[in-house]
Amino acid sequence: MLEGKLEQASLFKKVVEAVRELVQDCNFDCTENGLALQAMDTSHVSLVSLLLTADGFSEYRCDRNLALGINLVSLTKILRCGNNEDILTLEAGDSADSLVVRFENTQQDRMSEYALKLMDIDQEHLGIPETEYAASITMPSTEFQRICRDMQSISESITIDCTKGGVKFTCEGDIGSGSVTLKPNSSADKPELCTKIDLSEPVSLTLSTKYLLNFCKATGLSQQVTLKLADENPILVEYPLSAGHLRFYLAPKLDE
Amino acid sequence: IQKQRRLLSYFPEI
Repeated sequence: MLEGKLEQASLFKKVVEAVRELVQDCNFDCTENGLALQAMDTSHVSLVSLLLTADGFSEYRCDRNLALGINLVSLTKILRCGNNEDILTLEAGDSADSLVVRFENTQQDRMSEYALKLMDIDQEHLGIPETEYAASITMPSTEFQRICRDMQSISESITIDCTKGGVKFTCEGDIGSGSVTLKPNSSADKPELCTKIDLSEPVSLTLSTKYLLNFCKATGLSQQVTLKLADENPILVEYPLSAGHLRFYLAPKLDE
Repeated sequence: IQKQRRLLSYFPEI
C-alpha cells in the first residue's frame, strides 16, 4: 500500500503540469524510496524522468512496489480540484484500481477526496547509460526559458555551443538568425542568478526548439536549471527539486 | 540537413 503526504499540493500540481504535454499515459513507480516516473514522449525523441524521494513527503509509506498506471490528463483534472496550499495525500492499496487523492486546507476545516481510475500500462523502460558529459551549464531557469521562447519564433532548432568562456545559443531560420551568449558569473547574494560552466572540452549540440520549450514548463519548480551536454548525445535538462529531480533527455539533431 | 534522432538509438530498452 502507498500513502504519501505532501505539505503543499503545488509541488505535485506543478510536476504534473510540467510533463503532461509530453506524456499522456504513464506508470508512477512507487517504492520505499519514493515516487518515480520514466516515460518517453509519443514520438520517442525525448524522455521524462521524475523522482520524488520519500523524504520530500511529510509522511510516506510504501510496503510493496506498485506501478500506478495514470492518465495525466485525468490526473490534472483531479489535481485542479485542490488548492496550491492544500495538504495533498496520495493513497493506493496493493491491488487497487484507483488512486485516492485527498486535499486538506491549511485551516483543516475542509477536506475533499477524489478517486482516479488506474490503467494497465505496458510501458517500455529505458536504460539511461552513464554518460561523461563534456559540459555542464547551470543557469537561472527563467533565463533558459526566455532564450527558448525568444528563439521559437525564429527557428525550429537551437544550437548550444559551450566553451570555457561561455555558452552560446544560436538559431537560424527563414527570417534571419539570432544568438544569446552567457558568460559564467557569480553573485554571493543571489546564487540563483548565477551562471556556472563546468567544462572538460568544448561541445556543440543542435536541438529541437519545440521540445526545449516544452521542458521549460518546469521553470516554476526550480530557480536554476542544469544543462548537460556531450557530443552527439542526448542533452540532459535537469530541474532539481527539494527532494528529488525532474530530468528531461532530448536526442540531438545530427547531420545526415 | 539535420535530422532529429530518436532516443532509442542511445538508450536501450530494458
